[in-house]
Amino acid sequence: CRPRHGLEAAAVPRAQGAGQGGDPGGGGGARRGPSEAASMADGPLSPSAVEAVARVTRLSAGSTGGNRSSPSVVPHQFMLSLYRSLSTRALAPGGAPAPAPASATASAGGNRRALADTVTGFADQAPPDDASTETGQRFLFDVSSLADAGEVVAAELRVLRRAPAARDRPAKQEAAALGEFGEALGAQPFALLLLSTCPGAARGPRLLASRPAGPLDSARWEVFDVADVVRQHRLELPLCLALRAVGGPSRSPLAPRLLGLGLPGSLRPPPNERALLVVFSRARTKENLFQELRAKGRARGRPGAAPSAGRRKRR
Amino acid sequence: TPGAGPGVGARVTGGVGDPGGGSGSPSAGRAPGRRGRSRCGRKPLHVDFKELGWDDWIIAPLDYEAYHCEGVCDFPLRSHLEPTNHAIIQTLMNSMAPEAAPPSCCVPAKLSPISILYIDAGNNVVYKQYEDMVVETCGCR
Repeated sequence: CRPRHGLEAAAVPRAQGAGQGGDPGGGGGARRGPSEAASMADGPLSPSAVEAVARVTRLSAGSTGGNRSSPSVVPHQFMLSLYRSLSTRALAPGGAPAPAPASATASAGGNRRALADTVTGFADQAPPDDASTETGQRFLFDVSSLADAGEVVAAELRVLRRAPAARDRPAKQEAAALGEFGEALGAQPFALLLLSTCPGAARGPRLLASRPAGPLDSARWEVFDVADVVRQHRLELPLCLALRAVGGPSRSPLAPRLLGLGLPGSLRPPPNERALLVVFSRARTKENLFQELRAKGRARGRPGAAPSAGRRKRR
Repeated sequence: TPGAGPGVGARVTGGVGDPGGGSGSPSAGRAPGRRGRSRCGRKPLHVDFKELGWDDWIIAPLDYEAYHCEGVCDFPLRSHLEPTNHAIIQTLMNSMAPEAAPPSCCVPAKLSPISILYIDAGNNVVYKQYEDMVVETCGCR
């Protein structure tokens, strides 16, 4: 409480990074959700975000010589765009207070997302599987950390649809199965996307959403509302979702690849093109940074996560 | 400790009182002493998460301006410092009998949040708004 004198004035210039961060996820979504605005925002990433990506990439490559047991984490472009669009004012020197995630989301519909103060991006952890790519896509998300996240106010599954390459378009017999409009392969007029839970030991799949798979001129993100299933899910288990495609009057199964979903064979899409589960939550109590620090400390204390000398020193 | 540096992770930039703090005291450069001591106000405090060692879990921002409150709350207190009734009394008591009570404290009166993008314990990327991270105004309490 005592006044301090003799402050050492040291001008510290802000880091002036350079770089451009295009948003592959922003290619024109079928739905524009809250975060859609973020994912579709144009313009360069803030210098901090660009530097962050480079840093995380370096960490992933193990070039720092740090803890080798650290799994690689590549922030999804959607999360970086979300941060960029919602934090611009806060990052500006002398800027006004950062808007809540709500402020950006409210304008997009004033829905429950406006209540959120936290947005968590869960990356798809399903292994690539030949069989699943022919009959449907399977997504696996480790949502165990939601146990500490408070109330889930909204959740969406974001899946990238690429414009099908010519070689991926269905053969004539497949086209015939689509009916009289089947020849209009680019349009897929009767194709439907069906999102469901994965069949488990105790219960079968539960249909969560179905929607027409409209024509596709360029890549875009399909966004499904999965709030209910996330809320009802037992968080200690991975959340498994399945996306199938059907077409024609008889609703015959279609390879999702024909609708621009997934990649042929066992190819795994790059991190920024993998499915992302985005959960909007609201803390029940006022949180502070010490909670995050404690959580990180617990994670480091797990077997195989020996702290580096630098970490030990800081701790 | 009076005269001590700001410590690891925090650097003081500039050196002139910030008008955002509303101190209005042109104190920079004055010699120590009653007239030279700056009144309570907002001063720069640049926080560098990298220097704190937090850059292994915070993705962005890597630094931000947090500001801090500094200066004396001596008699008579200015109204823009929005002193509490208790602070007014304590300051008056201090001015009359310094040994009876210290001056009231120059502390943050209003704080604002910042958003942080970080990697949580489960290696998920999280965007979260943290309250009370930036000093907006200082006051005597």
